[in-house]
Amino acid sequence: MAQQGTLTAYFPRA
Amino acid sequence: MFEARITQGAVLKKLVEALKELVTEGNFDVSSTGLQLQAMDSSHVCLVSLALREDGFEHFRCDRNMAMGIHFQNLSKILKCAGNEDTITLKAEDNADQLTLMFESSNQDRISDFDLKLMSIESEHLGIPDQEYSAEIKMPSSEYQRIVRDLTSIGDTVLISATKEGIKFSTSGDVGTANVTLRHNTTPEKPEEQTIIDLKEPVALTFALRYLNNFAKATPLAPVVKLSLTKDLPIVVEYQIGELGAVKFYLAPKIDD
Repeated sequence: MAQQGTLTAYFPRA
Repeated sequence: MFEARITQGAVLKKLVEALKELVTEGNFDVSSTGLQLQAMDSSHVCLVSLALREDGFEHFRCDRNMAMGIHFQNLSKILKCAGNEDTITLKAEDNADQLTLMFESSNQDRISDFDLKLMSIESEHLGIPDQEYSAEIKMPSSEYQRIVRDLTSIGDTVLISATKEGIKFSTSGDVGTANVTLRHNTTPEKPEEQTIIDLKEPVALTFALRYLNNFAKATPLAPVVKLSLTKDLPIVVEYQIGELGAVKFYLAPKIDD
């Protein structure tokens, strides 16, 4: 099963 | 103080309808350059980034930067009271706890105003890098809406693959499988009816259809949608709102275990 990633894993918190 | 006037109030109505189910609340960040919003859904899987330029408004004044915390369902309730032909003016005093919305009918014979209570929202901005994408696809927004709606009735996730042959959307579910391929097509005379695939390298990513389908609520805002894809990165689904600005949706991909 593919898992859903979150955006915070890709974009740093500014 | 802050004051922004938009003759095509319907644009604001459509914008809030496009956002309100995805994000519950967010800050309208206003400055002398315009109005911006960055808000994630509650699960942090997708993000809405809105940028409206100061010169896209008929009148725009912002004396000091402010973050106005908006509850979108509540803003939607108020905007539903505006006519489609109304001019809408947004107004707030510095450090105000409310945003005034004034609606004027096109022949100026009906004027109404509503005050929306503002919220204090801890904003959590993400730094989204400017980058080159492996594939950028422009297509009619109605075509995108149709594809994600059709595929949502078949499966939960979609594999989007961009190759030199075209862009392919594939899904599968209990009833079976589905594939839709769009080819690069610049034959239609109107640019908004063309499919333009700008491919630097082939790319294939899997996404949850539920979110892609939700992004299509922005279809009434623009005739064209742009999808940007790069391996192992969120997809960007972008709608240009005329001269006013753009709304971009970011969605994190599904990752194989």
